[in-house]
Formats: sequence, C-alpha cells, structure tokens
Amino acid sequence: DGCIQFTRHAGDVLLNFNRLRSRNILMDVTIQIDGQRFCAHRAVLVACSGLFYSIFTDPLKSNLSAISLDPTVDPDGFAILLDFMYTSTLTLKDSLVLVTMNTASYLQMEHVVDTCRRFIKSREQS
Amino acid sequence: YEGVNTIKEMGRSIHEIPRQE
Repeated sequence: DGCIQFTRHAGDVLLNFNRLRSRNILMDVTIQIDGQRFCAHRAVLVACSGLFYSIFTDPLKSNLSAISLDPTVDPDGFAILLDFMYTSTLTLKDSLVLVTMNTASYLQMEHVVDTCRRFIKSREQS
Repeated sequence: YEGVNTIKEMGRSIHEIPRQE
C-alpha cells in the first residue's frame, strides 16, 4: 500500500481560485474600504486572514455579503494583500511596504507582517 | 504522507479553469 502525492496540487487549486476571481465566478462577499470595493470568496479570505476568520465564523456575521472595513485601512495595501491571498506573491514596493505591513497587521496576517518587517530592516541595513 | 511508499507526481493534479469561456 502507498499513496501518490501530487506536489503541485496546492498551487493548482489556488490558481483556479484566482481564475474564478478574475471571471467573477462564485464571489460571495464585497469588501468596502473608503469608497473602494473589492470582490472576493469568503473561503479564501477566511483561510488567509485572522480578522476575516473571526468575522465569518461569528454566527451573527457569517452570511454577510458586504463588509466595510475601518476607513483608516489603506485600499492599496488591501489590494496587495488580496492579490497575495490568491497568488502567494506579495508585491513589495518601497513606497507601499509600510502600508502593506500595517494592513496585514489589521487583517491579522502575522506571517506577512513578520516578512514585511524583515524586508524593511534589510532595506535599512543595505 | 511522507515516507511510506509515497510516489511523488509532479504533474498537474486538477483541471485548469480557463481565463474566459
């Protein structure tokens, strides 16, 4: 007895989720930040963010289809993190890395916060 | 699944959703 491990399965699944997003298929929540709207899949948000996990596992909020985030959240930072959730690639521009880190902290994405912090420190040292 | 008679399949595992229909 044994098993076959498909080593690229996780990436193939995430790529398909990103294709669903780009074609607006099965999107079940709109995130509003200061007038900007972002459509997404609740399942992906919950899988990647502690904040969304808390929101969508709360029986009183689990069926919300529109969520307004604190207006102090930066939409550009959120857009970078939403792309990260669907691609595993985190865009790091010098001008936005601090905003990205602060938004990741707000979304309770601690590993991304740590990575941004290390990136900032390395840039300061170089 | 590491170790016990594990065969690693490097190829695609599922269908690819097209960019548009």
